[in-house]
Amino acid sequence: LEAKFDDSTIFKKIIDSFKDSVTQINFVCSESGIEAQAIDDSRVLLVTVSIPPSCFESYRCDRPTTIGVYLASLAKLLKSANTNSSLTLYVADKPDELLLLFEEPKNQKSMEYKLKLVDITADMLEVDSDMKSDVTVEMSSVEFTKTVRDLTQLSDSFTVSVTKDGIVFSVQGDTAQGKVLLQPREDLADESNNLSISMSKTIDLSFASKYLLDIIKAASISNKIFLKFSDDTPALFEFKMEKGGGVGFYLAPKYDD
Amino acid sequence: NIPQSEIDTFFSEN
Repeated sequence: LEAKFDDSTIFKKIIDSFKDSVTQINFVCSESGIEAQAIDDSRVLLVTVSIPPSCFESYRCDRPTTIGVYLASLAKLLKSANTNSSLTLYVADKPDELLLLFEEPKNQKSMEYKLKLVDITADMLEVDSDMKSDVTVEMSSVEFTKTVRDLTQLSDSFTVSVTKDGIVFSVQGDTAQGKVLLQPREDLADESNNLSISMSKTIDLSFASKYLLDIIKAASISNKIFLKFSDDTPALFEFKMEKGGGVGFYLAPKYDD
Repeated sequence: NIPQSEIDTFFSEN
């Protein structure tokens, strides 16, 4: 594998977006790009990552390779990332380490790190990314982040319901309750503020607040978030990158009684 | 206290 990001912070943002959700991950590299999925220790949250060749300045993968890494270690190396530097990932044919090369031609500087790969036994789950859903919401990731931060302070359970009137996020704590209603809007001046809802039926689902607090860490990937809900199935919270691919979180709901 | 479902129960292994 030889894959070069023209801006090293792209890869840093991707890794930082889920490094607190899961401890380790297998990156599956092929000529169609880098794909990964990992489940958190409590088996409630599934993270999926897709980095297609369009995200790279140059991308080459001669034979399919799996790269297992501890995310805490990789995140440490990526602290060196900045918008002035490119980052090339190299893995040899018999992979036992990942080489990260940061280059800042303007400053005549390069940095090289090696990360030992780990053998991770993990089941890949069959996730249909085109999964049909009863409700799809596209909204500002900034708005979503603020709503999650505000409401999760009040309760460890977070409810989402969508009706024709809009999307309602609500919490019911022991001493306080809160509710945020967001209605579809079109902001001609700033498209990222738009909120659109497409739905075939109403939904009402509850999730554990702590996972939502993890999910919003991915908001730096995109100023938009796509939410997909169906009754009694995991919700999908997806951040798509400008150049294709992105990071998705499938979150298992709490039981409805 | 609402019980929490697990993600594995919704997706099959590949």
